[in-house]
Amino acid sequence: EDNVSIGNEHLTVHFDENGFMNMISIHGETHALKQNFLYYDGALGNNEEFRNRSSGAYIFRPNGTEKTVTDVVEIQVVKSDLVQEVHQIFNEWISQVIRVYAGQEHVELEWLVGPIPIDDVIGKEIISRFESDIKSDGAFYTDSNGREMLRRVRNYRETWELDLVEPVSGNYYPITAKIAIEDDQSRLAVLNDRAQGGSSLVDGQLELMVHRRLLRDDAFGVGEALNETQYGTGLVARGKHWLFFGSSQKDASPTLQAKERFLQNKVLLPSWPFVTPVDNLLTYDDYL
Amino acid sequence: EAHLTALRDVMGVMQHHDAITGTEKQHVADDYARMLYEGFEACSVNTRSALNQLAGERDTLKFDWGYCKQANISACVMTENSDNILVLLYNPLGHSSNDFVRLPVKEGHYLVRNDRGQTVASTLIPIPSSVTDLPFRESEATHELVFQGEQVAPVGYKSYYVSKDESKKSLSTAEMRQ
Repeated sequence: EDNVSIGNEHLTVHFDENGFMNMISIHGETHALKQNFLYYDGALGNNEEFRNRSSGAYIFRPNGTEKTVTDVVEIQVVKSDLVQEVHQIFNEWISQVIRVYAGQEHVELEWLVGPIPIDDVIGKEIISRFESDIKSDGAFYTDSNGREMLRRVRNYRETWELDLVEPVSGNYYPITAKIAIEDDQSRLAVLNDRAQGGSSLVDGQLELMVHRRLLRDDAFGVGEALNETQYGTGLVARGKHWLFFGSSQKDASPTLQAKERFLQNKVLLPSWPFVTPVDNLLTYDDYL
Repeated sequence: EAHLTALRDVMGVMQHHDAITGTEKQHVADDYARMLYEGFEACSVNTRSALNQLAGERDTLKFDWGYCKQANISACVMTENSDNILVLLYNPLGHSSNDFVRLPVKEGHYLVRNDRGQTVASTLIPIPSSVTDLPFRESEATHELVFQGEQVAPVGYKSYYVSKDESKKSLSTAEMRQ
């Protein structure tokens, strides 16, 4: 059958024949929008001098550029009136659910990563990368503790002449709540549910580091590799990203930024469900 | 007050940069998790008594309110093993909210009703196999019951009665395609 898509009255997310998200249709326009998981090998330095530190708890230092995880994703599509979901399996240790709830103007991506394999004795740092047709011209915006958005420019610092030794991690910034790119037409923002490293290494791209497992201490003090385990195997992490795509026009009401801020409040301070079993305690009429 | 102070003490320790950035040794990180858990557990007594007051506490009827600590792996002993549960949504924001609720349950037919006698639209979504296959996940939940909390007032709450009822079909069962 033709390729899969999920959505609601506001937006539709399309998937290509390999199971990857590849386009989004919103307000009558369709834009390229891809998402994929990739990983960096962690650098194994001898920690002797500063320029030869390993990637570890204190620093992110990839050994080379990103590597792909898979070319084909197995998917299962689940559709209902309240929510439509695509359950993706990238490989044995990376999966994700992409869902669109009824009436909502954002896409929710619930990722699940781990245990990160290390039988090749190489630490790995897993990222979720978004690619769009936005001409971001080297600029991207990262939040500052969930508040002001700071404008970042790739390979550049405002207050000194940058000699960039680390082309990837030198462009990574702390993303506590949101990272965004825009041009004079469109804006892409990704909200995260915990502090992550993030960047925009190519125009139109955003990436967030979701999980890492490293095998050598980076000699900044803790004296231990960042190699968290549970039940005798690597830690499994699960979290969410919320994605907004839309017009970057500032005269729209409400602007996309305003919608992002409302959603940020909702997802970081969600309604708290308390439950109590009432099997033989309370009938529905008693409850009323 | 002693419970709240216990959690305040823990949050005081969590101000350390190691606790925030994860640059502590593994056994220290595990100890931070233990301290936080104990602080939360201590304060669950406070939330339970507050919720019982809100729900109109009666001597005969005290609800053992809890929250699903393993919702992040789609597991919850209370919602998986009860045919009738009360769900109370507390909205901490300063404006109303209509979040979607996901309750880990076994397969079956569920009915969600609000406090005005109306049925709330709900659906059953299968939990992905990559979650149900997690080796350390000891849960019998195979699905999540999804419904949307109606406009919960700012700093307010709304309750729902969820019942498992073989005779009734949940309003919309999801259509599946591989």
